[in-house]
Amino acid sequence: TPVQKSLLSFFKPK
Amino acid sequence: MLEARLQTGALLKKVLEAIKELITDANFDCSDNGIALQAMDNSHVALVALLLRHDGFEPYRCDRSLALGVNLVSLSKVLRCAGNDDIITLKADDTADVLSLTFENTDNDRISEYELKLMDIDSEHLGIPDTTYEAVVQMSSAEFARICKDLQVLSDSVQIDVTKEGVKFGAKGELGSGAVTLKQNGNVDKEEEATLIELQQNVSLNFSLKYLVNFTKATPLASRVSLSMSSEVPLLVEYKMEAGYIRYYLAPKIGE
Repeated sequence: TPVQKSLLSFFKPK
Repeated sequence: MLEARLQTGALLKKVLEAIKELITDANFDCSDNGIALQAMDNSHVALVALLLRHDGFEPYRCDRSLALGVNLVSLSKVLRCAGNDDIITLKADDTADVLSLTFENTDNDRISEYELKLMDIDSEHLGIPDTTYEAVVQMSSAEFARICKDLQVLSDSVQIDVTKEGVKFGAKGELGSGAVTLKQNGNVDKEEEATLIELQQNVSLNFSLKYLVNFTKATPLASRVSLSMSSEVPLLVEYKMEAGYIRYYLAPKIGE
């Protein structure tokens, strides 16, 4: 089953 | 200081309804460009980016950039005291410790004034990379809301498949499975209801329905919604308003 990724693995703090 | 007068106060009420369940506290970043907000939900799965451009207000004045830290539940409670047809004026001075809200009715014979205490919110902004999406679906926002709600009966996830023929939303769960396919139909008479697809490449992605249903609280803000997708990157769900937008980003579910 697919696992929920975190947004932080795509968008980095500025 | 900030002074922003919104002729259609109902817009601000709708904006709050569209974000208050996803995020609890956020900074309204005010600048000469307008009022913006960027915040992630507590579990770091979804992000809201809101822009109310200065030209949506009359007048709009912001001499110096200000971050107004707001508890969104409190703000939405105060906004419930405004009539739907009221004109809403937001004011804050440079110390930004309170947000003043004035609600005027259309006959201009009832004026109510509220002050909301502001808070310091230490929020870091995320850099959202410029993305050329492999698939962009534009569709009726009410249809999108209905599909998400219907499929939630079956599962907590939806698989979205986009091809040039159409977009398919599918869900599988313990009680069975379901799918809704919308064919690309740019020729329909009712432009508002058309499903339009711009496609570089077919995509197939899984997302949490709980979040998507939450995003559809923005449906009263726009008759259209766009879903922008690429393999293994966050989905962008955008509702465009006359002077601004509300964008939601949702991290995908990815198979191990």
